[in-house]
Amino acid sequence: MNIFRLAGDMTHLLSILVLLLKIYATKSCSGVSRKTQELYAIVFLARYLDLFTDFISVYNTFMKIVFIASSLAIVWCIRVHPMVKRSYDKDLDTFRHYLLVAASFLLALFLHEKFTFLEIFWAFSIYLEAVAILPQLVLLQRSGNVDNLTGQYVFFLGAYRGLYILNWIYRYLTEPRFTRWIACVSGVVQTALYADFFYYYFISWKNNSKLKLPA
Amino acid sequence: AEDGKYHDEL
Repeated sequence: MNIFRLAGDMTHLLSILVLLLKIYATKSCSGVSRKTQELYAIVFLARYLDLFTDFISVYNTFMKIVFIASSLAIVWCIRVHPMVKRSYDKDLDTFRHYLLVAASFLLALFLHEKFTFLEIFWAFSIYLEAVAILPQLVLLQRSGNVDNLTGQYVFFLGAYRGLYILNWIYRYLTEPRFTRWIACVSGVVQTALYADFFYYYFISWKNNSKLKLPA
Repeated sequence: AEDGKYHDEL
């Protein structure tokens, strides 16, 4: 474990806490893409299939359980909780996210570390996470003004994988045999998708103005 | 042992 990865995991956890706070405090999921939440639930379920078979550390197991439980809880809230469900705007959240699932799985069948069930689902989860934010970014562009908590949620979610890139650089420089091309390349693509959001987020922070993404 | 495992990252 290094400081970049720990900071990345904590930023990821923070993004989830901010989203939970937004949904709990406002009893609303306006501006939140249910599809992105569903994709993230699939990402964690596919990536942590080895939750009970591979013990790495208490921290690792604990965080995996937190990520799986929180992502499922958020999807449940948006789909089932009567107050929150009413605020979900399905006319804005129209990204065909099943295409992202299909494309990621197809890519994982060709590009993986080993042709085993666990490794194909691991690679699938890496590719899917890289594009999972797309429905959310599209929804933000459509919904015009973005409430602070939702903006902060997306910011921290994008920042965490950026910190992981620093972690991979650090490990590449300090560990002799460290190579994680699938995770690294996907992580760079994932972080790059946030580039314009980060730009408008920085502008809104600098001008102390409302975050607004151009349509 | 942690770094020996392959997928030791979240």
